[in-house]
Amino acid sequence: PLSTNTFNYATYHSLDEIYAFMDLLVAENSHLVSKIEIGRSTENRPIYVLKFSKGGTNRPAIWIDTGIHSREWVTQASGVWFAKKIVQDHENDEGLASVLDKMDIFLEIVTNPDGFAFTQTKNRMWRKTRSKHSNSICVGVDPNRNWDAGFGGSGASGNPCSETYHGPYANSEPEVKAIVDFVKSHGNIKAFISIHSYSQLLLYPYGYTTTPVPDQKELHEISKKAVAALSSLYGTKYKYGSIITTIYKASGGTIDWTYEQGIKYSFTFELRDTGRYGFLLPAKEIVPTAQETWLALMVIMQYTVEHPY
Amino acid sequence: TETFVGHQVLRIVPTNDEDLQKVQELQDLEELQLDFWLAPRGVGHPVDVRVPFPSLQPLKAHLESNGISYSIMIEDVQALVDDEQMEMLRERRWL
Repeated sequence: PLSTNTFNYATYHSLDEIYAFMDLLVAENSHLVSKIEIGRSTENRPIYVLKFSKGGTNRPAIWIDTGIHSREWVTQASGVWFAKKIVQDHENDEGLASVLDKMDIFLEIVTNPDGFAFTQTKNRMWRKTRSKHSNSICVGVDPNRNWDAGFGGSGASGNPCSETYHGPYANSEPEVKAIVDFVKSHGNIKAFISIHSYSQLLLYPYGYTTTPVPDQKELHEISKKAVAALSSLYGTKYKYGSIITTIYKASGGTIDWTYEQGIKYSFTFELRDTGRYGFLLPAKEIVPTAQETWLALMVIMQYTVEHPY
Repeated sequence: TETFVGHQVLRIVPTNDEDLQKVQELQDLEELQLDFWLAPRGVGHPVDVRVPFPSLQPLKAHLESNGISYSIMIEDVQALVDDEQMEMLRERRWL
């Protein structure tokens, strides 16, 4: 398409089309959007993050990522829609303008490019990275079990053939290491939101231990407000709570690590649906899913900007 | 390319600890090649599992003989994958 105005947000796109969309968005809005390469994947694909900033240096920031589990296609598609939404509304939406007046937003749309390419060509159900570490015939590590937070504990598997294989060591996956290095070098990220599908949940740490986080009450309150905003649009029902109490024990998870880095507002979304189509959510549900999720993201972002720490 | 002809996604809702235990044990039966879309997590919580065609009958028989109820969430996984690809191709052709 010649512009991001003619891009079709209501269909799934290939990796190349999403990367081309990013370049188009940056070219159209170079005053607000830039593209950063934060690393390379196992198969040497560039890992890109879009930065939305009104200027300043190393301002407090909000991080949003989608697609860490490659088969969860509605998340990458929602990430594309979020990118366009930020550009469209950064001046006329008071809430978003107030966020960008004080903070930057980093958006990583394809967090697992190798896995995503593999779902487009060889196996639509692929979830993990495409690395090979052991002499096992099996490929891939679960990038949401590979973080240095309770790494290797129960709630992940040591079997390289398992869908929840944690990998040989923490940050073994370049897709994870790239984010770890970025978060550490930036040092001023105040909210971290990692988006998955499916089962309609809004989750906060911990996943690897039943010990409640010190900020549990506050995170629960924010989740309640965010879910109320999300449901207000189409009535989509969400549950919310800590990972371990709401779904199951998961060790080595992304937001456990970000929370332990001091990023208090750490959340994970599990988008539509609750189990009619699962990962094969029809494309016609992309835009409504992105729209309702955006309302919840705005609650979290505005809360973050109004509650500096 | 991996195809999913004949694969189904079953939804199993363990109603007691015994059922939950039996469903959890399925995760270790690698020969069934089960792909848990929603892993077992507690009594009353749905478990969604993609079952390759060769494992469908044995698994259904196993569940039925253990009195574990299930429903078919996706009758034909390949049909949905085909729809998705058709939609993407249609979009590209339009472009």
